[in-house]
Amino acid sequence: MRGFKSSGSRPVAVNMEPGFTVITGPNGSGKSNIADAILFAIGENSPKQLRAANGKLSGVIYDPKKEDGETGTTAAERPNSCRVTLQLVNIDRAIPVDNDLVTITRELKETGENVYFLNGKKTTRTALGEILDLAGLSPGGLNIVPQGAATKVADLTPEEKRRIIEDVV
Amino acid sequence: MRGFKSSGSRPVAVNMEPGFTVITGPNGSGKSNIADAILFAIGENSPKQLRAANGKLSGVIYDPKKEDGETGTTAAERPNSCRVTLQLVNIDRAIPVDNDLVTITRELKETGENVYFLNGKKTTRTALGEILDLAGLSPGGLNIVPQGAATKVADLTPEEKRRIIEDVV
Amino acid sequence: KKTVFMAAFAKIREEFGFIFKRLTDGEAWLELEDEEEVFSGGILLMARFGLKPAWESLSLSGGEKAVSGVALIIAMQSVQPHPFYLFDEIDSHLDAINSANLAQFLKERSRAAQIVTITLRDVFIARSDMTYGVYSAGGISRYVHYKPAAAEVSVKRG
Amino acid sequence: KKTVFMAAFAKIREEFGFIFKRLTDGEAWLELEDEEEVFSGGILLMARFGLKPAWESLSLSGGEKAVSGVALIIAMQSVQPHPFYLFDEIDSHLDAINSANLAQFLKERSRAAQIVTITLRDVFIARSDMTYGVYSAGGISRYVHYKPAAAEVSVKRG
Ligand SMILES: Nc1ncnc2c1ncn2[C@@H]1O[C@H](COP(=O)(O)OP(=O)(O)OP(=O)(O)O)[C@@H](O)[C@H]1O
Ligand SMILES: Nc1ncnc2c1ncn2[C@@H]1O[C@H](COP(=O)(O)OP(=O)(O)OP(=O)(O)O)[C@@H](O)[C@H]1O
Ligand SMILES: [Mg+2]
Ligand SMILES: [Mg+2]
Repeated sequence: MRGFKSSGSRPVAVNMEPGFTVITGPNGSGKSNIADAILFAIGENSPKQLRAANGKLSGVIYDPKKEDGETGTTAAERPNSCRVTLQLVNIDRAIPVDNDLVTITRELKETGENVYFLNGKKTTRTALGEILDLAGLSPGGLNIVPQGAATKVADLTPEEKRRIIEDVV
Repeated sequence: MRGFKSSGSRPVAVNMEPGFTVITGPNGSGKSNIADAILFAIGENSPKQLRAANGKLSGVIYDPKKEDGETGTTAAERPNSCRVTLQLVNIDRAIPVDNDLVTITRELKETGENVYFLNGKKTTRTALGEILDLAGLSPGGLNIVPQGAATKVADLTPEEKRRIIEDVV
Repeated sequence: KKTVFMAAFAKIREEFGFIFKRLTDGEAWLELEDEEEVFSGGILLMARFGLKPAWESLSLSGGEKAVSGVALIIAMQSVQPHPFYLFDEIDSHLDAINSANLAQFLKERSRAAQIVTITLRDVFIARSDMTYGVYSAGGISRYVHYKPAAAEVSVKRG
Repeated sequence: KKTVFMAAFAKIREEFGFIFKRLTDGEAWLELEDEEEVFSGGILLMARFGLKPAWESLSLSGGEKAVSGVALIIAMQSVQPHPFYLFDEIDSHLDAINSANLAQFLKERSRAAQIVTITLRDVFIARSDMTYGVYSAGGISRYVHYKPAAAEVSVKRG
């Protein structure tokens, strides 16, 4: 992550090993922003799903909000883009790409322009989406469950419950 | 409480002393039903606010659901009414009634008929509502905060936030 | 209408700032979108947590929204006295520190008014004057009460 | 369309029943409102907790809805394999026993797939293979990781 939400303008990495990983920390520390970064990398475009500030996609770019004269640090310039890279172990070739490691990168510029890379080669959101979809990794996928979703599912009407199962197939 | 939701068909009482009272217990044990019982007694009529089963006001009447042949106990008949009594200490005369103790009772029959009592004398929902309103105790009042309300308030749009403050005055 | 609204708004704004400061290590305030035409704009809830910049409530995290929401509700309650207050699981999204601050605040407030909170967490039980344990026996709720000071507290299946 | 739907529904229904039994001391199932005209009716989620009678999901308590919802989501995930699973605070409305059951269940499932959960509660941290602590320093998130077996866990202000 670089310049994505609260991750700040210097690049940071979060390495998750197989097995059971737990993320914890105080309220507002940036836990859910990690989930948003993953959704962003695999092509999520909805400002609401990404909980982007001001309801615009560019709201996911790190904003130090120093403009109101708070104690500005040198690193406080607002970057004009953000980039998230997701690396997935692919030894079982679940993702139809012939590499042991699959690297997906998405960069968003303040202008609204998006650039996607798959293993270092430029690609489009649609092409990337088709490959990831086959591996069960898509922005609307059920494998990423946002805060509050579990209770909402039980509150759906019978009709809505049928519809979400229809969407799964 | 008698015959109200999970309180069962025999009368039960919950006495709360002044100070800081905490209600705890496993999921589904009947904690929020106590809040619903209080709302019911002071005149709440919305099945949704009372979380009444099947979306009908009569859904708050205790339902042992024995009809499908489960091990029926003798007490398992579904009562045809429910009654909730709320006793409030009124030494400071916050409620405009000249008694140290104010007792409010509401009974709902399966037919949909409601009966209200104030200190033993029959009264109407409207008359009771006017008296309680002066004491800051009304079904839509802010002093009873249901499960999930706090996060919802912060999620309101600026327009909605202004409206809830307008309603307070 | 405007004068009545502005008087209540001023009181709520003042209470909100005070309560938020007691609950967190930050500060928060309410802003009118349109100072002149009050009813043609809304109200913004701005909150600053710790050393972070201030954000409007819609950009806060789940727990930050819960704390801000509770502070606003309690501030709005101050416009009129109420015989008692009842809060149902207002601590479910709070971390350990925010929960402890909130429990402490409500405990102090309970000196002047009766406060009842429904909770699953020990941090509230430990500060209560009286605790009600609710459990279900075959679909019927049963209620036991005890003073927590002595008892080792734990939530058991009814 | 109907055959594809029914095949997925049958698998989800079976998984849902199995998962719910693992998470609670009750049982739950899915019912089609209209067995013939599947698409003109909905799906009912029925759940029975402990010795209580069964209720449709809309009449359950907050915590009972959370457990049923999680079981349904995990059942729906089983229709297609996914490279990893991420759950954000699915335990916030659960009591101590339901939280422990859920943490245990996810720990076992993590043998076959990578599972990441965001949580404020120690009951999940204690069972994790690796824990990430996130804290904020002046509005910028920092990440530290440790293996919980050794460390005394507590959530601190960043
Ligand atoms: N574009 C941005 N630039 C800088 N900071 C941002 C940006 N967008 C959001 N934030 C910050 O990220 C914080 C929210 O982080 P997040 O939702 O991940 O918290 P969390 O750890 O999940 O907390 P909780 O336990 O309350 O759910 C907000 O407080 C906000 O200040
Ligand atoms: N009319 C009724 N008759 C009998 N039982 C009922 C009735 N209405 C609701 N219930 C039962 O009450 C239970 C819900 O109780 P309640 O919502 O008070 O739980 P809770 O203690 O608040 O749990 P949580 O911690 O999950 O919020 C449901 O499981 C339901 O079975
Ligand atoms: Mg979060
Ligand atoms: Mg409840």
